[in-house]
Amino acid sequence: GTRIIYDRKFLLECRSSP
Amino acid sequence: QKVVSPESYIKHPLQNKWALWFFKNDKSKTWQANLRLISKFDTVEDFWALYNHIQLSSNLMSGCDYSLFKDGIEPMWEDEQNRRGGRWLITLSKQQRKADLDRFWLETLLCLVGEAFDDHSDDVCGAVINIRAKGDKIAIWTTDYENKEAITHIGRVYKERLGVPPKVIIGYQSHADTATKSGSTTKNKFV
Repeated sequence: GTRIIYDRKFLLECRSSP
Repeated sequence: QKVVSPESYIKHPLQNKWALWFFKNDKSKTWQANLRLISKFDTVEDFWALYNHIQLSSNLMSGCDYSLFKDGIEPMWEDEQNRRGGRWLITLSKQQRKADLDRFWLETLLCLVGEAFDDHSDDVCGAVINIRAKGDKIAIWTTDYENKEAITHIGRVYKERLGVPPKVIIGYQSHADTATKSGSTTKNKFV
């Protein structure tokens, strides 16, 4: 199957989102 | 009626469910009794909720560890997934606790939950940070010390993500060698 990959930029952006 | 985008309420699922463990060195208790499971998560949002809630590694007392492992793998050599495994070890100088420790650990966590090693991420068991007076350590644990392809790929990506200069050598050691070493250093299987 496909692997769920997140780059560091996306992960860091999620930190501040509500 | 208002239409709300799913982006605003659906959490982002991770490939794996992860468990965060905490170790506090109490010499009156056994090693296993000092190891506690803090929490598990399987979304990006729940990862940050946990990370934002706990102490930074640099604030922990000497002798403490954090471990982040895939759900079902215990953060110890004896676990079936770790028994034939090893670790990429990053040793930090005392000066690096202030400059690099928290940054390196967060980067390590992001590599794990984001599956930064592509298909070789399947070889990753977890990561450990040891807070020690003589020098802190961070390591990524993998499941098979003979899987050269996975280990070297993980090591290259990890070193680049941490921003470790090319001239600095990092080593991969099997847990079996670490457990049976006689001196203070373990021989590297890969560099």
